Formats: sequence, C-alpha cells, structure tokens
Amino acid sequence: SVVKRAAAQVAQHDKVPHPVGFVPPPPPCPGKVRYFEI
Amino acid sequence: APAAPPPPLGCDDPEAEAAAEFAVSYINGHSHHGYKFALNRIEQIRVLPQGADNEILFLELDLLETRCPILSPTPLVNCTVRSFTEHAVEGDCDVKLQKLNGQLSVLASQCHSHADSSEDVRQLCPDCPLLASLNNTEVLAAVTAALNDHNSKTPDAYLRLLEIGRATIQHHPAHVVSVEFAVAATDCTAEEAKDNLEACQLLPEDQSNFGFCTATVVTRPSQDLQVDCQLYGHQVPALRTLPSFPGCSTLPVLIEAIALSQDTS
Repeated sequence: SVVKRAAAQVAQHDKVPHPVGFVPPPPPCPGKVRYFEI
Repeated sequence: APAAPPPPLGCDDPEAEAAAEFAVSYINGHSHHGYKFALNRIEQIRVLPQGADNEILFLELDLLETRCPILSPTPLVNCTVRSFTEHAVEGDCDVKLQKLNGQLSVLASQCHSHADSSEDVRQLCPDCPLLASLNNTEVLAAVTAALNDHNSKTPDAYLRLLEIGRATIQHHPAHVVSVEFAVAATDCTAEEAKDNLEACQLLPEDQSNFGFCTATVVTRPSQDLQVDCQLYGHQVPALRTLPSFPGCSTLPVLIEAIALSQDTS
C-alpha cells in the first residue's frame, strides 16, 4: 500500500539538530535600540 | 568554484556602527536649528562595492533628540537624550556615504523629525506636559517675558532671540508654560537697547556670543517667572544668515533637511 507522508514530517526527520548551547545569530537588521523606541 | 560573496553587513556590526556615528556627527555638524541628535538605532544598511577599497553605504538611522542645543559646545557623547516622558522627538535619516581606502565621507543625507504622539505620552504619563506649537501665543508670550526679564536684570550685552527650541504647556495642577530658546548677544547693553532697540545688532560672527535660555512661566494658581540664560562664549556657527526671529513654525521641524549635490533617492 502507498502511504502519503506530510512534507513537514519529512522536513523534521531530515533536519540536523543544533548542538547543545547553539544560539541562532540575530537578524542583521534593524540593529539594537540604544534608548527607547517611539 | 568562485569565492562566496561576503555575508551582508549587519546593523550592529562595528563597521555599520562606525559609519552611523560618522553620519550622526555630520548631521549634527550641518544642522543650524534645534538640538543635537543621538543615534538610537540603525534601521538598515546596504553596501554597494565599487571596486578595491571603495564602497558606497546607504544607512537608515533612527535618532533621538538630546537636551544639547545645536550651538552648544558640549560634545554629543555628554548630551542626555530626552526621556520619553519629556515628549521625545525622533529623527529619521537616510544617509549615503562613501568608504574609500578606509576613509568615510558623507555624500548625501536627508532627515525628518517628528515628536512622539501625544497619546503615547499621555498613556505612560497622564500628567506630563506635552509639546506645544512654537507659535502658540502663550509660548511666544513666555519667551518675550523671559527674555525681557533676563535683559532687565543683567548689565551685560543685550540678548536677542535666535529661535525657540521647544515649549511645553502643563495645565494641571498648575498652569505652567516652559520654554527653551537660543539667544545671541548684541552690541548693545540692556540700557542702550531701551533707548534704541533697532540699533542693536548681533555681534560679528567672530565675536558673537551665543547662548541658551530656559524659562518657566506659571500663571495659575499664582504668577511666577523663572529664567536661566547661559552664554556659550565664542562659537563659529553659520548662524549669521538666520533671521533674529525665524518664524517659529510648528513642530516638527527640528532637523533641517540637508540636500547635497547627490541625492540618496
């Protein structure tokens, strides 16, 4: 029989796990707010 | 395989921050009105390589108004950014720079400033005074009263108004008009000005004394007037072309838009 798998499940299976302690890089822009945001 | 292109420059990268600091210094150095502005956030940066050691940078900057008048000799690093509850003013700037052999130069810049919304200030601080229009009659009356009061009490040079920087009006619990304005010394004493005010001229550029006054005028429940004027001493600003009373248009016009030969658009 043919089984249809959800794409998301496949993606999850194929994804390489990040090493412990991995911190994703911050988005390049916009930068940090130095005082406060209006 | 060809070498991968370098990763895009991030807004918090040291190179981006250096370019932004350079741009802010340029903007403050070329503005003749209002207050100095400090960098709050780099919104965007784009780099266009032009060849070896040559690139064009486009920056979008978010600035905040400080308490230092533009003519103040205080370095920007020592200028306090106005707090949110003081009814902050923000500046949005687009700047085009060139980095040639490691040297930055500004090719074009354009800035617009606007005050925070009154609703935002009210929400956080219901009793905080809000910015008033610079041509508000109460504001103009307060500036006139404050300058007259100062001139009547000092034997030094008669001071003339250059521009009103900001003004707030508080209604409760007392009715208080607070004003800040830039002044310039004239070649008259206050006594001489009494006799012939029209003859009093701003001192020549190389001798001019510029200064800044803050004043509060209370009208209710009782009347009171407090004025404090500080003169900076000799400056080299390009203020000679300014009228003595530059119209006092409504906010927000605190950063002068600077249009140079090359436009970022």
